[in-house]
Amino acid sequence: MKIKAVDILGFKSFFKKTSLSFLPGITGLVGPNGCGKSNVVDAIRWALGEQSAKHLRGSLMEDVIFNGSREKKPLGMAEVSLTFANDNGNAPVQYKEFSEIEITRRVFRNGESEYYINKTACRLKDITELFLDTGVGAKAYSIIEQGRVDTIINSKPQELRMLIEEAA
Amino acid sequence: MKIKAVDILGFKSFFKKTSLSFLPGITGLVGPNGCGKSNVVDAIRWALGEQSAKHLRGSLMEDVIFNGSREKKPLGMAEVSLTFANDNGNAPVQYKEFSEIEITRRVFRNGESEYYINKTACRLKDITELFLDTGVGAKAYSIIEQGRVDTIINSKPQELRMLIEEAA
Amino acid sequence: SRERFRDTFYKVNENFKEILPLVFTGGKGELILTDESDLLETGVEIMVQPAGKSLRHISLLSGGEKALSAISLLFALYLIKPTPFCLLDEVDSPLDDANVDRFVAILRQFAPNSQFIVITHNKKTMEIADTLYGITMEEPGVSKVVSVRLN
Amino acid sequence: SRERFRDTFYKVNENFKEILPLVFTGGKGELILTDESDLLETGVEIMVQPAGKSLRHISLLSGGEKALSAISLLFALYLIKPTPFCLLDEVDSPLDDANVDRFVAILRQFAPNSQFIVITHNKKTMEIADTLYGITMEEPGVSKVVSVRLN
Ligand SMILES: Nc1ncnc2c1ncn2[C@@H]1O[C@H](COP(=O)(O)OP(=O)(O)OP(=O)(O)O)[C@@H](O)[C@H]1O
Ligand SMILES: Nc1ncnc2c1ncn2[C@@H]1O[C@H](COP(=O)(O)OP(=O)(O)OP(=O)(O)O)[C@@H](O)[C@H]1O
Ligand SMILES: [Mg+2]
Ligand SMILES: [Mg+2]
Repeated sequence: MKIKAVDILGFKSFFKKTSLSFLPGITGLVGPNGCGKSNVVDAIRWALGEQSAKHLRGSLMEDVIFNGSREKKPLGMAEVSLTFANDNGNAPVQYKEFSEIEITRRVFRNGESEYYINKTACRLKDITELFLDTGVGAKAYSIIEQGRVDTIINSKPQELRMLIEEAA
Repeated sequence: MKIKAVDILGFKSFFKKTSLSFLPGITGLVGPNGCGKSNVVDAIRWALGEQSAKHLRGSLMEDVIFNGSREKKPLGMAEVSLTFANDNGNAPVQYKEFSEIEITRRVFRNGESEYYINKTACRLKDITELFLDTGVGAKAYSIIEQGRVDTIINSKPQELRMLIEEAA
Repeated sequence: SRERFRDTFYKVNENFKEILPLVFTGGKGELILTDESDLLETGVEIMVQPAGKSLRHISLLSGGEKALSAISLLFALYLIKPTPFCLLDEVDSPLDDANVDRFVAILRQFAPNSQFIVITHNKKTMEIADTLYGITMEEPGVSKVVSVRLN
Repeated sequence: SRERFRDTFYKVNENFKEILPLVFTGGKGELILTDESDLLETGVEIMVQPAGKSLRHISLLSGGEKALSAISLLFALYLIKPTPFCLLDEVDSPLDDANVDRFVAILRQFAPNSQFIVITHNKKTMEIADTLYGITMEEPGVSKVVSVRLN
């Protein structure tokens, strides 16, 4: 399932609703230091169901909600939607009719989370199963975060072994 | 004492004698990956009297001698000379007459080392004292090797403390 | 289990051996086990032979050569179970222009139908991209997407 | 000793506070002690406030902001006892163009009579250099210096 678009609202430095549509091939994301490029990666990872805060460069899940700037107050909610092309025929049968599948994840300051598939509320479990069926889920090697290459270079033999075991 | 030139022979990938003259201001060293730029830094560090092999990206002192390529056999000796302008008046009195001071370090496969000041054989101790007098010796912050910035970024509070203590 | 590790190791090593000569033109590389007799405990090491040089441990390569080797390993793992899209955040920063070209060429060769989202400061990588988005902060602390034109 | 550490910490912190607003335009930064009451055991942490953002630990900055902060600390230490020359190996790789400019500006401002030898892949840094040497390998494994012309 190719990604067609990501919509980011209230996630980290994305105070305003921001949409990026992704075409086939190579999409470059450029811009000055500190402007939010790696935050886009975090947003996609989070929408894919990342549960571990250490993979999102923050210590608490609520760290992903826009926490204010000089002129704007903190927001109360973060939301990221990923729209996929339903093109590989592996999606569960209830989605057969849809040409696109949109998954949405929201988190509130009180820690509550909401999940949606095509704007219908669902459980995190439904999203995880959808990704398993469609082969989207494997995040380990499909997201190479900033600094990961250096980590590999400095890895000891046992750490490289674990890296390979995770691919099993 | 400003550096006027470095001459490298048989040191790491410098099979042929290579000379670089340094003018005031900013000198850029550029070129493809793996061609020898960081080796120039190692050569200068080594000529300044670096004794610790771990600062030279090798495990043995003899690792700095050209160890062969597809078409060339290994060499038996490495030599690096640094030529300084004797311009700050701090040099020991025996060098007062010289407008330049050239220090040379050599190492042979059997582990023996030789040291020269203005082509006259001397001990490592004489070179170290010369550098102390002229303020050249402090290598800790005057050589920022590849990857050092990342090390600082990932340093724990105790490691940053040690970094500051070394500057005392 | 011993079997599963051996199978996975074999697969990633085959991919790695195939990718290496493409990023190190005229060179090669492979993964080795630190203890072949003990598949449950053995570690893994990366060995690379750039063109005209000897086979050596990754730690003895130059900065850019190390990055290229690590990127190749990550890609070799990716190819075991490719996902439809792949995000790469500033993997090209220590690479020279020719190696950036080789890196992009292996993306296009091995995963021609995948989408790659590549964060970069490198002008060469930007030139190769099919689409470009710029992220800036006009208002401090607030990200904004802008269109990008390369001269 | 307690005295010596306090003096050195004070000196490097003063340098660091002076350099930060020049690399983070409109921003500031400082070093803090993890335990001010125990000068013999205290650790040190780097706090930075980019323009329009809040004061935060270095670990919460972006990749390029972290590099700029670390480079500033190394330079603040350098200025305590400057040597006539300083070698910098690829410190600019995570920096955007504007930050490369700021980085070079602080070299020129604080150490106008020093020599800097800078290894880089960055075209902007190359443009700023007064002299340029190219290192290549025509014959594999053998380094060679060539003259460089920037277009
Ligand atoms: N919850 C949040 N609320 C508001 N801003 C945030 C939040 N979390 C992170 N940020 C800000 O996002 C900015 C970092 O963005 P990011 O890491 O995406 O930069 P970048 O574009 O990748 O930069 P670089 O090129 O240096 O890697 C930081 O300034 C950080 O303070
Ligand atoms: N004793 C030696 N004899 C011969 N070659 C050596 C020796 N020690 C190191 N080398 C070679 O020098 C090369 C590395 O050079 P160096 O690290 O200076 O590259 P670089 O120009 O800094 O590249 P990068 O841009 O990737 O950092 C390696 O290919 C390495 O094999
Ligand atoms: Mg980033
Ligand atoms: Mg190098």
